[in-house]
Amino acid sequence: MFLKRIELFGFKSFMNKITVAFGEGTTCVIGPNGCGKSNISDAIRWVLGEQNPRLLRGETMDDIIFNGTRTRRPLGMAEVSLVLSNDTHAFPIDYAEIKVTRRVYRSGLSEYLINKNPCRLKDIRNLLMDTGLGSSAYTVMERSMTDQLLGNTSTNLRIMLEEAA
Amino acid sequence: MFLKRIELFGFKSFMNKITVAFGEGTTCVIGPNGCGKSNISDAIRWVLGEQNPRLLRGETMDDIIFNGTRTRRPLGMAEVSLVLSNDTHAFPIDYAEIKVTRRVYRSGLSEYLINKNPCRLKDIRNLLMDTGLGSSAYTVMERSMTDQLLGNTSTNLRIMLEEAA
Amino acid sequence: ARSLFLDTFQKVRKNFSEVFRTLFQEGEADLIMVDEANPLESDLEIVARPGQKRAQRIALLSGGERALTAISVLFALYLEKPSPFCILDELDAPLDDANVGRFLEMVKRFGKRTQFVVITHNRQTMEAANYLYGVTMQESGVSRVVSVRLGDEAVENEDEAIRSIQG
Amino acid sequence: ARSLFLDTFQKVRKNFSEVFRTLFQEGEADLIMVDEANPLESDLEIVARPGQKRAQRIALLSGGERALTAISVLFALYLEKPSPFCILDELDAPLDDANVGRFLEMVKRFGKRTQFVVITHNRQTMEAANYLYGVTMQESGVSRVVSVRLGDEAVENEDEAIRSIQG
Ligand SMILES: Nc1ncnc2c1ncn2[C@@H]1O[C@H](COP(=O)(O)OP(=O)(O)OP(=O)(O)O)[C@@H](O)[C@H]1O
Ligand SMILES: Nc1ncnc2c1ncn2[C@@H]1O[C@H](COP(=O)(O)OP(=O)(O)OP(=O)(O)O)[C@@H](O)[C@H]1O
Ligand SMILES: [Mg+2]
Ligand SMILES: [Mg+2]
Repeated sequence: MFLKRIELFGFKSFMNKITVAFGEGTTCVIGPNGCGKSNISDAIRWVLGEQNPRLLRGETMDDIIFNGTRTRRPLGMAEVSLVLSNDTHAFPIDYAEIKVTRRVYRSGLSEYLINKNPCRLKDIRNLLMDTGLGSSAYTVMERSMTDQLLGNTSTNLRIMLEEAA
Repeated sequence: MFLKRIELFGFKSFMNKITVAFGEGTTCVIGPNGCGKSNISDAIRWVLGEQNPRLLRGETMDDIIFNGTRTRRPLGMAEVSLVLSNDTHAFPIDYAEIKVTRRVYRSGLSEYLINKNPCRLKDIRNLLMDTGLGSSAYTVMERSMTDQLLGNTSTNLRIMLEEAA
Repeated sequence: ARSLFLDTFQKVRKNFSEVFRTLFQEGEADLIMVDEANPLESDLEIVARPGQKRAQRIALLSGGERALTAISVLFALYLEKPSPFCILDELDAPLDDANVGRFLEMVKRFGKRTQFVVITHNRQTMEAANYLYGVTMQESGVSRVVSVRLGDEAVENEDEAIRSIQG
Repeated sequence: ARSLFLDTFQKVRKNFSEVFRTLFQEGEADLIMVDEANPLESDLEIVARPGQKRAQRIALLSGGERALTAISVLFALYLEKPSPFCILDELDAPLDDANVGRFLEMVKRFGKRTQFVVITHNRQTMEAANYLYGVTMQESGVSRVVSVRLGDEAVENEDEAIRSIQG
């Protein structure tokens, strides 16, 4: 089972539909400050089921919808899809490829899809759970995690250990 | 008035007496992780009068005394001296050079000196106050200040503005 | 649940010691369960002693030593339960050149069973990548992604980038 | 005290706008006193809008944009009340090459009346220095300082380093 690609549309600074494909081995993402690299890791967190907008640097969930620039109007919806290969049949469903999609509208309405079939967020989470992607506790790691992991309150370390158990 | 040099003896990883001289313009300090660079900025904070061991990454004030290695015994005292030129007579005392010294012993006993004359910490603070060195609020700046300055609680920004006023 | 947690804890603890020694080359570290009678509630403490230094509070370690210790915890968890893919966002920023090198060797070893996506500003890290993407904002506020080959012209066309990666 | 604080606030606020524009080249920023009737108690808010982007919460800005915004606040304060010397510990770590360059230009300008001591792992920053010191731990856990000239042999003797700097 491996990650094939991620598709972003209207997510934060990704006004246009963008596809990022991944091969085996290590992919490096580079670019100037503020160009959108961490927005990609936010997108992955979000499509894996992150419900806390603060962990996406926002205050409300619609902070993640492209909110326009001085010359571009805001969009009404954000959509992220994660495409995984099912070559090892790690997913107990009969598809060669698993595409998990999450959408949110300005109204607050959310939509979730597995291979274009509408479903609930918990269906996505259950599907991903056994493959180790059930939460992004240690799938997405950023600089601020150092102080959190080593901090006085050992809560973060505990959460990650429970994740691993 | 300019900074001439700093002398460290027994301060954190500076077991031996070390003198760092400064010229006009910009001095850069480099070296591998953990070699002692930030310890130098802690030393400057401390000799300027920092009383909170947490702002020196310690829990108690004797955390700043060299505590030995596997092959070296701990020391019983830490001492830092800051030497400033008085060429512009910014300091209202009759010396060409101002040397401010702070010492702490394992017992908790502290000593303070201005040009080798024993004094109290507040004498040092008063002497430095008018020259803009009265506190290290924005004399020593490190990476974690970004989140503190931009954080929700605007206390840090307020403290620094009061400093500037 | 209690014995499962304890079991995981012991394994991660052992991994952590080993990973720490690999990344720091010298010194030792441990994961301590403060209240052993109460595994599901107990405080957990990380102790780390790089090089020949004396063990001390983790707060006294340098920025780079703390980052590398946190990275050791991360890889200790991956050894126990690997994630199929992993996003590392600027974890190398506080590390010196030698430590970046050791971090990248570990990413390479783990890379055999985990796809890593590494966000970085560090040249050493860029050079170690199998694939390189550049994120740009030609139009201010609007992100685009291009495939990059170090030393080559940037590939402007995203479809081409995808095809060239997935064959 | 109240009017002194207000006066300082207004000056720093104006400086901040200007410094921000110099470091970001495009966009604007402001320092807001939320409760103008209560200057000594009021919350203070920083708003920043880099480039052509739309103004948004400062939390949504990138790591590098936040760092550069904090640096703008710092220099805004220095313009009002300069410190005779200043220690900057790895402030350049999250910045890309272009932003490091602009940060260094500002350090150079302010360097005419403030001595800066910059701790860094960044090559660009090292090259911009007037003097360079290397801190080493030949013996593990024990720090020493040597004077360094980029491209030259490291000067092992500290007395020599001091004499060569202070003439
Ligand atoms: N909802 C949104 N709509 C439009 N733009 C957004 C939205 N949310 C965030 N942004 C913009 O995205 C940018 C942040 O991008 P990101 O954090 O991905 O940068 P980065 O590439 O990681 O940079 P750095 O190297 O500094 O970490 C900010 O400038 C922010 O204004
Ligand atoms: N009281 C003490 N006695 C001996 N060593 C100490 C003491 N306090 C701190 N140290 C050691 O000093 C080292 C930290 O040094 P410092 O923070 O200056 O590193 P640095 O050069 O800034 O590194 P980095 O590049 O990672 O930020 C730690 O390894 C710590 O163990
Ligand atoms: Mg980022
Ligand atoms: Mg440091």
